Amino acid sequence: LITLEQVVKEYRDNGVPVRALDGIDLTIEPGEFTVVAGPSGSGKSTLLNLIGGLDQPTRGRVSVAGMDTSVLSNIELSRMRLYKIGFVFQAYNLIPVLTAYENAEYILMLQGTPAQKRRERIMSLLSTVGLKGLENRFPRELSGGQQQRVAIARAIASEPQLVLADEPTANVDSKTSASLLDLMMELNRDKGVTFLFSTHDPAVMERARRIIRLRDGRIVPDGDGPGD
Amino acid sequence: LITLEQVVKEYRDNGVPVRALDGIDLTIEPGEFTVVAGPSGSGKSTLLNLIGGLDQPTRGRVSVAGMDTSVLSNIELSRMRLYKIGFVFQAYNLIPVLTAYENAEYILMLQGTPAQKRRERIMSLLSTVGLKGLENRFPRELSGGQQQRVAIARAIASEPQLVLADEPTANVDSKTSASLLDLMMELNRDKGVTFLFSTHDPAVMERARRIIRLRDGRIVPDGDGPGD
Ligand SMILES: Nc1ncnc2c1ncn2[C@@H]1O[C@H](COP(=O)(O)OP(=O)(O)OP(=O)(O)O)[C@@H](O)[C@H]1O
Ligand SMILES: Nc1ncnc2c1ncn2[C@@H]1O[C@H](COP(=O)(O)OP(=O)(O)OP(=O)(O)O)[C@@H](O)[C@H]1O
Ligand SMILES: [Mg+2]
Ligand SMILES: [Mg+2]
Repeated sequence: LITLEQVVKEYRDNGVPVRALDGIDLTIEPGEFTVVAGPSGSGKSTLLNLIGGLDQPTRGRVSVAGMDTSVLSNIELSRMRLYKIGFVFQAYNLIPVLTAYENAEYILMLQGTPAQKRRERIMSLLSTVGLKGLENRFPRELSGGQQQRVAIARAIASEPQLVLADEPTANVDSKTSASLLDLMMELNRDKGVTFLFSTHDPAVMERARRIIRLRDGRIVPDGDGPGD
Repeated sequence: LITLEQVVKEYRDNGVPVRALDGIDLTIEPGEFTVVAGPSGSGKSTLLNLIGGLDQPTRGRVSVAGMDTSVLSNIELSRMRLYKIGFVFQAYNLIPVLTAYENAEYILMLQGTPAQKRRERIMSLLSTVGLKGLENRFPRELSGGQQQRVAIARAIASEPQLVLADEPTANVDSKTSASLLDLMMELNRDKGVTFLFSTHDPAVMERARRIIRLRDGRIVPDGDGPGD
């Protein structure tokens, strides 16, 4: 489903090149439930952003569902993201002027799902993530962990082929994160949705069937050195 | 240092009252290293915002360093925050147009600390929190956990009487959070800085000398029911 070949991502910091990713080779098969773990600043968000087509590699190739992201136009990239990928951002990226319900249904609406079907799906999903009764709140009227759950609901509502979740449990308590992970494992098992998480949370790592360790922009071979 | 008497905080949700805090009685002594724990939505951020004078209670009294926050003018409240309280926000609240260095020195600058002394203190502190070399980056050029550490450096730079830290380790790996907690415990021990954390992180709860459990806006008596 996902292939990275010798991927490098460099940023410029006042002219000095910074290697956020330093030669990544990686393959993710359909149906995986995989975690990318590593210290703060090791390149997890950068990796997920490249796979999600939100950014382009400096060198190397990123292919998702057989498509090389660097040869796609912006329109084709946003179609790929809309129909194939659900993204949970580290900072949630909710739209402030839309309610929790409107944020969660946003992707289904863009996909043209009929209003009645959208409503059933979103109301049930918001209830499942513990936000029943909070549907008409704006993001600024929700706690940090409540906003995070709206972002998760939005990403999984359309049951995409691939969900990229950047630190999805950072701001929720252990009971809530256990039920969120149950929900995602169910989607993975019953609908074959592929999940790629970035996390520091041991509870997420415990449930992963595969852990990819990142350090200073490189993958650490398994069993090599202390994990996080 | 801090006293709350029968504090209630109500928000209006489309006209319906929502009780974020439902009758809180609490005393925090100088020098405490205390955690407020509880599920997502239980009222932790609301509690810290009231103690920090960033919001007013609907009913009841909040006193910090002997001053009742509801009788202070806005100018007196911001003086209290500037000289007595360091705040680490759940969403960091860094100023996007200032670099990491400028964000971290902001409070010391407002307090009128001489430039040379400020520079020494901030450069050493940013290095201690693992951000050496990143001082001239803007927030958008930093990872989530790097931004969080700039916010922590800003809050502790002036060694305030009280530090309110809302989920300060949510976006950092366990090694980094251990070193941040060591730094804060040192400040608590050597300079008598009082720390009040809100957290879901077991590593923070382990180091707390006191845990206050919050559920649905009320304090759960110790030893009563399952903790988080
Ligand atoms: N402006 C607001 N209007 C309406 N309700 C609000 C507002 N701000 C917060 N709330 C509600 O008050 C309750 C407590 O919120 P608070 O942010 O204090 O929780 P929290 O314990 O910090 O949660 P988290 O761990 O998810 O950050 C939540 O149910 C939230 O939805
Ligand atoms: N726009 C940018 N300009 C310069 N450097 C950047 C930029 N964005 C990210 N970086 C750097 O690239 C490195 C990797 O960042 P990334 O956000 O991928 O890390 P991360 O593993 O997600 O960290 P965290 O766990 O703290 O979220 C970091 O050192 C960061 O400072
Ligand atoms: Mg990140
Ligand atoms: Mg909170």
